Amino acid sequence: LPVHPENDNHKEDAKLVQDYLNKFYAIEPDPNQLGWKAKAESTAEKLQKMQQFFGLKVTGKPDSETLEVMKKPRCGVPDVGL
Amino acid sequence: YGVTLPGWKKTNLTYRIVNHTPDMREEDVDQAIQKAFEVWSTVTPLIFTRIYEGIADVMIAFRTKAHGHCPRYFDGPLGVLAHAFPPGNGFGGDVHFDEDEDWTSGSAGFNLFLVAAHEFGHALGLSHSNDQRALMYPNYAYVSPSEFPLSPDDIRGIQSIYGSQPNVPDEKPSTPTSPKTCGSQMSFDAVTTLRREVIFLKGRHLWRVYPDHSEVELELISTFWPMLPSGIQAAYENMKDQILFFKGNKFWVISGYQVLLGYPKSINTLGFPKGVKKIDAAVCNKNTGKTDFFIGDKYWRYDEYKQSMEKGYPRQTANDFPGISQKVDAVFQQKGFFYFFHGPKQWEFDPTANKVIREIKSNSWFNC
Repeated sequence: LPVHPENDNHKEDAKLVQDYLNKFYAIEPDPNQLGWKAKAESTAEKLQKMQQFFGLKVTGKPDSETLEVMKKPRCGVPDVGL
Repeated sequence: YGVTLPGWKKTNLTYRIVNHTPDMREEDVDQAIQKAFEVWSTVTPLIFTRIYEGIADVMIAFRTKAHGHCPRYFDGPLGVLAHAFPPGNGFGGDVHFDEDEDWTSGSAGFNLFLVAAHEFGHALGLSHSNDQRALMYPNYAYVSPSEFPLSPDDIRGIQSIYGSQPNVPDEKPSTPTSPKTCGSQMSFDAVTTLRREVIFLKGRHLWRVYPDHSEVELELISTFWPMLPSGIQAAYENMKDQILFFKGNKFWVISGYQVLLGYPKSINTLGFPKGVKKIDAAVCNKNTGKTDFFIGDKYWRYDEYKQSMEKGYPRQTANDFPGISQKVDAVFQQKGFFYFFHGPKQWEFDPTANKVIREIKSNSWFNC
């Protein structure tokens, strides 16, 4: 203590990124899938996919422009298919 | 666009509104939902019928946070606004709206008609599009409901699933469709020449007219100039093969498909006083190199060579253009004549004789 406000922001941003990617860029399990599951993607890979979809610079890092898009009101359907 | 196959195997679909949001009057919710379905039935063979009991293909409900057996949850105000499921049984085709949002039929809060039309796209088998102009773009963006919300990308997407034979009922669908040029009340926001073409602008749309061989093409403004807003109020072609577009107190200079760097700029940079908030219409007289800007019942004159406003303006439009006594919506010059537009009327004006030659309908250029 005292907690540095910037650190708080980082924590909040990290949580926002994780929630966003889990919600909209995680392949939803296909109930009819038989056999092996696909390898889980890393956060950076999912972030790149999101940046590519929105026409942002594909850095794999949560830069300010990426965070700004993540904060916009939107539809709850994932951007990547089943 | 993207699709989640397969689509519905039938074209007659039912929907049921399970509950209503207290944010809006019930009849406004019903109308928003009905109009949202009509957006899709206008461009496909699909027919949507409302039922009040039992299980419909598309079950519509307002929910909050985790709700029932739905595999997704809502997150309170903002964030996720609604979600839907692709065609199928069970949750298939169902649409849920987050009741924690502020639902409206206008531009405040979130417009239920726009969000519903987007979610119904999912319920019919579309996934998200990365085209920012598309209704199926994931992020919410308000578009005036009076304008047709589907972009060419959306239409291609839904027609790739259901075909493109619309089942058009005898009377016109009540949902806004792309404007009909031959309607008797057709009016325009702005008109400009573009080399040998004449461009007519209204809302999000523009028409390219080739007067010499009577072709007409309808496009979205954003198809050519994605950086321009809809609702352009004035436009003119200057002497340097450029077009200037005006909206509110801003203007853009376009050369070919590119907006010149540094635009939009304030119209004050052209020499208008602070009190001028918008431009109604503008035309550059190719014979004199002078551009007339029409605002209310007055006009300003700008010297394109000197790049400055002429002294002694504004002047009363009616004094210098006899017969042009109403507010000018749009104006352009063709073969030496000026064509002034106000609502559904147009006046052909001969600047040499300094008089109106004839009054014609605004859509006379469209071979109606």
